[in-house]
Amino acid sequence: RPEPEFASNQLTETTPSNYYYYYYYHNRFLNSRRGSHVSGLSEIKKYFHYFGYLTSQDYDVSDDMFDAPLESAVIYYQSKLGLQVTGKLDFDTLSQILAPRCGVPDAGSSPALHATKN
Amino acid sequence: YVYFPGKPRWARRIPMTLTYGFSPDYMIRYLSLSDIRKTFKGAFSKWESVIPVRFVETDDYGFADIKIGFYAGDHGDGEPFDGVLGILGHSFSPESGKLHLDAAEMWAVDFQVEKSKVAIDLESVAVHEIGHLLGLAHSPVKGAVMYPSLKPRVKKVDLSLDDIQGVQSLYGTNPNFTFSSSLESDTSANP
Repeated sequence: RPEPEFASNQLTETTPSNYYYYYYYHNRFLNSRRGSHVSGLSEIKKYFHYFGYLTSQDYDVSDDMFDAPLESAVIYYQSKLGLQVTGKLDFDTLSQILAPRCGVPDAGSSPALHATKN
Repeated sequence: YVYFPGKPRWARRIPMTLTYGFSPDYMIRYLSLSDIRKTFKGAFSKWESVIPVRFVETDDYGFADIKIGFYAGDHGDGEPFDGVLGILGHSFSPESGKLHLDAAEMWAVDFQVEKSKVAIDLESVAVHEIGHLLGLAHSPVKGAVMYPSLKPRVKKVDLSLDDIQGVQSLYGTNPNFTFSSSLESDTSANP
């Protein structure tokens, strides 16, 4: 599976200024909801795809439109992680997306990580 | 608590012993091996205290049931790491036994010593990843160690009731385990 741009764009150095810039950059997505068009939103789509929330093979994760499948993914993500279900990228949801985390998908399973020893 | 599809677990006779080893080639240099070994011993003991499974370190990495290593970027398992923060590590469902940590993180065993704002507590991630090795997937319970995220400079090493119930339903209960002792520990760590 290709590395999501969202992840590859993350910090390359451990300086506090980079750390704060990273969060500042992603503030643009705050409170975006179905119908919103936000530059860079495709990174969020790739995040949801990577962690198993956007699974349709036909779905295009490269545009910046907050569409119905993304809304469904946000709702699924919020319910799966014990967040308030709002369907939008509210503060708690965006904070959760930006938080460092385990690479094992939450929904479904990665064929690579869910393997049986032979 | 949540299981992987098919509810895989280590299918050995209970009580069972699993060996673990550290990769001789894929380690980090700024933490001593003794600190890393001690940290993992502590992480394994958290699970050991609640289920009838023993974890024993072995020098024979090739034959260890659980293989631990620090890897950077694309390391050949189809799930490349991404640099500082983002993805911290991953591990495989039973009975694969692979536990991979992102070598790019600023791993810490003591926040008094490691002052970086992006330092990640090694034991917390180790406890979480061992949960995957045992068959637990991500939990929606925020206080659980199997919750998927961990912020920098945060330590979360005590198993919650959710973690304990999940793993005990896979392997049974350690005869020496009592809920009261576990909950006392949990309360003191998470007031």
